Amino acid sequence: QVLPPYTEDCQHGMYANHARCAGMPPTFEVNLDQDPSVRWNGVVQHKKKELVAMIGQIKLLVGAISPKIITAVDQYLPELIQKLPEPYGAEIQGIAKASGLPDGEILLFNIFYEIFTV
Amino acid sequence: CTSIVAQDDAGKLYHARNLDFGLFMGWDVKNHTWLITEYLRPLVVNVNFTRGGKTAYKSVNFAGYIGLLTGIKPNAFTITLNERFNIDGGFVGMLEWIMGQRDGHWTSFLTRTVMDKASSYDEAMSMLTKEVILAPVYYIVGGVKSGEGAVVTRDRTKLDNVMAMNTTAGEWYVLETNYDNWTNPPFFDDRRADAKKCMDYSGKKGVGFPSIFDVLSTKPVLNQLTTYTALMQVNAGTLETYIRECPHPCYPW
Repeated sequence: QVLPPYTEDCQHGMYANHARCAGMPPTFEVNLDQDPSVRWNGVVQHKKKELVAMIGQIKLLVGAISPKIITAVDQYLPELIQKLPEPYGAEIQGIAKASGLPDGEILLFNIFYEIFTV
Repeated sequence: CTSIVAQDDAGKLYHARNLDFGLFMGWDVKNHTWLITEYLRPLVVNVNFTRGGKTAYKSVNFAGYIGLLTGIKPNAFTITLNERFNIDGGFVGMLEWIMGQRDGHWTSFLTRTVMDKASSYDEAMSMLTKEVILAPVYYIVGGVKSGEGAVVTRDRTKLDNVMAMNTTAGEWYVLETNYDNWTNPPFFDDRRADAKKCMDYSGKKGVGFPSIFDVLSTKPVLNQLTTYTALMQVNAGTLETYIRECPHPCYPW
């Protein structure tokens, strides 16, 4: 159907040639025996540029609603990280440290899926 | 999102999903794409969680995101999490959590905890149906034995519904998008009908990664919000992930 919602017949043979794919993602090991604050470092080192770009875009969108939200994120969310159950709080702090981004902004990324069910 | 748990003639279970995210979060007028979705795709990674040098469980993550939306515990169970839109949604749960009411689990932290602690489909189902959570969601769970497939519809504080695969009635798959299974999806987002049509068309005999991938590649099951497709087979512990693109014309959701 060439008009919205652009439905089509059931597709065939897509798996063999990886049709409509932009590639396969890399695989990383996260060692649960390591301290939570460093176990994600390998992932962050490889994806730092993309993560910074992503957070930057979220800040632009949220900032467009109100710049005060970003100020609040940087000011208040880091306090909430301490309230998260372990190992999740330490993991978020570790990712923030490895990426060079503020703790609150990494937490913001992590609560996005939770919030947008509204 | 679209999640499917299906079994073949021999009772072997497959669990697959499309992860769609980024609705209404910035529209790129020039390229006709969702901004956040475009930024998320390069962040997709497979994660092999290890303990004692052995694989504990595997997941598909966005780098920087520590919750679990798609995961497999080899020879035990598989889980995917789909969003459930509700006015009493995660925003309310998050506010309550910020205000000090912290008895609820973050939805994607709970799935990681389940991967860590549970050792069977039944244990996973027990945790996912009983624990208090911050946002309404659908947990789609697959096991290792024939018939072990279910969609758990969760409210923040209680279980709303479990739709289990009824093999005695001839059912061979369960399928969930983002709407309650006992209601009709809205006319403007009926991916369920398209996905079911393609599952029924491919049939139980043809169940496997190729046929399920075809279903998840058919528009509008595949749409402009789709970041990745994940395919899992629990007995083999296999997890395959594909970053997706939806060629024009493609529906925005």
